[in-house]
Amino acid sequence: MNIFRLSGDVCHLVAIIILFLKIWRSKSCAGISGKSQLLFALVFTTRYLDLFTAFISIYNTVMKVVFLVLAYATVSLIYFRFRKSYDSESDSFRVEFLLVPVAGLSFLENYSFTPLEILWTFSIYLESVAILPQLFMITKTGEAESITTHYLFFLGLYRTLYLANWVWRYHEEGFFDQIAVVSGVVQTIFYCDFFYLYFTRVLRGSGKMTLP
Amino acid sequence: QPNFTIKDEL
Repeated sequence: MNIFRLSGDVCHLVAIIILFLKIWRSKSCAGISGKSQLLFALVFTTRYLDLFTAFISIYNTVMKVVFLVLAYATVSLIYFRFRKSYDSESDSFRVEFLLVPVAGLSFLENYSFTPLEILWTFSIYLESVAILPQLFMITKTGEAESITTHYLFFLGLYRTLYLANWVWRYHEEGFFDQIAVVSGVVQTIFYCDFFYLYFTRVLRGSGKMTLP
Repeated sequence: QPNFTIKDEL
């Protein structure tokens, strides 16, 4: 464990908690892409199947459980409890355009052709594109509440910190996970445009982020 | 190939 990975995990947890609390307290999921949250729940489900077969550490197990519980709790808020406020009109990204290529690639490019490994690879590839429905929804509505942009900021920051973690681990341990690194770079690139808008708009105190 | 059996990252 290193400071980059730990702070990355903390940013990830903060992002998920920000979103959950925003929906819970405002009793509304307006502006939130339910599809992205479904994809994230799928990412955690396919990645954490080793929860019961491989014990890494207390921290690892606890964080996996917390991520899974919060992901499904957020999805249930969006699609059940506050479904009247769910804007399915604007959440129109065709997720099959993500799932099919990601599933195909995970069968082609993986470390070993076993169910657990293919599902893990699927979760890595899926995570790099899971935010696209949310980013698409923001471009469609042309705006995002500032709390939603803070959620996206921490979510983007978490994988950016993981890139630093991989540089560190390569330097310190010679550890290099090509699939995770390549996907992590792609994932972070998708946030670059958002980061630019976040720093130039939201942090300038304009509250809401409105797209040009 | 990395030691991909142990997935120690979240």
